[in-house]
This record gives sequence, C-alpha cells and structure tokens, in this order.
Amino acid sequence: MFEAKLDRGIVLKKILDAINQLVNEASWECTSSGMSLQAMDTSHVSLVAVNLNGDGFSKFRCDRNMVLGMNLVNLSKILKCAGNDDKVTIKAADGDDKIKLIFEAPNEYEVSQYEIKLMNLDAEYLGIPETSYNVTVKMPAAKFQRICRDLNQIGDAVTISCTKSGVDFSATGDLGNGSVSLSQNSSFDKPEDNVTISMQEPLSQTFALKYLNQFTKATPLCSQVTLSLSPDVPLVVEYKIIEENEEDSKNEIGHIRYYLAPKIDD
Amino acid sequence: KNQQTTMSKYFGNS
Repeated sequence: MFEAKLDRGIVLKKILDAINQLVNEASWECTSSGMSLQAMDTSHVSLVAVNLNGDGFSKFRCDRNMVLGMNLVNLSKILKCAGNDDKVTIKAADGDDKIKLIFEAPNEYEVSQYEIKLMNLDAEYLGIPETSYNVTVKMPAAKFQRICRDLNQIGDAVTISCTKSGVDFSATGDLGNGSVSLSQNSSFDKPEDNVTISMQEPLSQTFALKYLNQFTKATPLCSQVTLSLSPDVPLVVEYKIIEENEEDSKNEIGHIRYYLAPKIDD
Repeated sequence: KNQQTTMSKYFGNS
C-alpha cells in the first residue's frame, strides 16, 4: 500500500508542468523515504530527476517499494481538475494496475476521485556520479528564464562563461550576437534577487537553449535556481521544490534537477 | 561547428 498526501496540491501541478513536455512517460519510484523519478528526453540529450521527501508530505506511507509507471501528460490533465488549494492524495494498492488521486477542497465537503492506469515502462536508469563542480551559480530563477528566452531570439545555443568577475551568457546567430553578464551581488532585504558565484577555475561551455527553455518551466517552484558546471560533464540546473503554506511559511520538500549534455567542438 | 553530446557519454547504466 502506498499513500501520499500533499496539503498544497498546486505543488504537484507545478512539478508536472515542469517536466511533462520534456518527458511524456516516466516511472515514480516510491520507497519509505519518498518518491523519485528519473527520465531522459527522447533524444537522450537531457535528463530530469525529481525527488520528493516523504517527510514533506502531510501523510506518507509506503509499505513496500513500488514503481508507478505512468503517462505524465495524462497525470497532468487529471491534476488540472484539482483546485490550487486542494489537498491531493495519491494512493496505490500493491499489485494494482492503477493509482487513485483524491482531491479534497478546502471547504471540506467536496471530494473528487480520479484513477489513472499505470504502465509498464522499460526504465533506463542512469547512475549519476557524485561530482564536485568547478562553478556554481545561484541566481534568481526568473532572471535565468528571461536570459534563456532572450538569447534564444539570437541563436540556438548559449555559451556560459565564468570568470572571477562574474558569469556571461552569450549567443551568436545569423542576425548578430548578444550577451548578458551577471556579477555577484547580495541584498539583505531581497535574498531572492541574490546572485552567488563560486568558482574554482574559469570555464566556458555551450548548451542548447531548446532544453534550457524547457527546464525553466520549473521557475514557479522556487525563487532561485542553481547552475553547476564542470568541464566535460553535463550542466545541472536545480530548482528546490518549495511548498508555501497558508501562513506564508516556506517548506522545502524536494528538488528537480535537470542535466544537460554540453555541445562540444568537432 | 559544435556537436551535441548525449547523456550516455557521461552517465552509465546503474
């Protein structure tokens, strides 16, 4: 028996919005410690990994490990039927070929139930080694989204260059070129606007903007995004999954990490 | 010209 309840169903909607264009089908691995998902896009250039901690749920029970393979586009459709303030419960019985989704409205007299068929998916699970990254840039998620969108007007790829003075995002295309430079800054009043750069050695790598623009669909989850880079390994774009409660308290309940293989010179 | 690499170049099957 698996049962997981989130008090703010909108968090699940945001997670699905962040991944369902990159991957259409994926398996959730459910264990006593939480739910996780790992999947590559069809061209195997990028990989998304979602992790939700069991203790981030208001109720979490997983008697035995389960793999819930499903069509994420369909899951997204059903989650659209939940109100943003609804409590959302996911239930799966051992050996069943479907999961149940229960939406409880805040008024406490309206309950909706939906079922989705599960799928047997051939999971290609990749081992992601622990890496210590040369460069880590923490910046406003909305700023990163804006930069990726703007530079995609110029070209298909962005070159991210880090030096002592800051981080440069640049693109070149038929019409010309463009770049956005950010230097480290911190604001006591607005920590969500901070840019934090930690760097061991200068580095420059090029990535396809098509994928980065898909990753920025996770922007509503968290005010800051972390980019981690090292030579010859995929870029990691990480968003914390933050649940905002009625009292305006913020609770980190997991993360989404996107990995993107770099473009390299022929 | 830059070539796009894929995940399998970096991450192995676990």
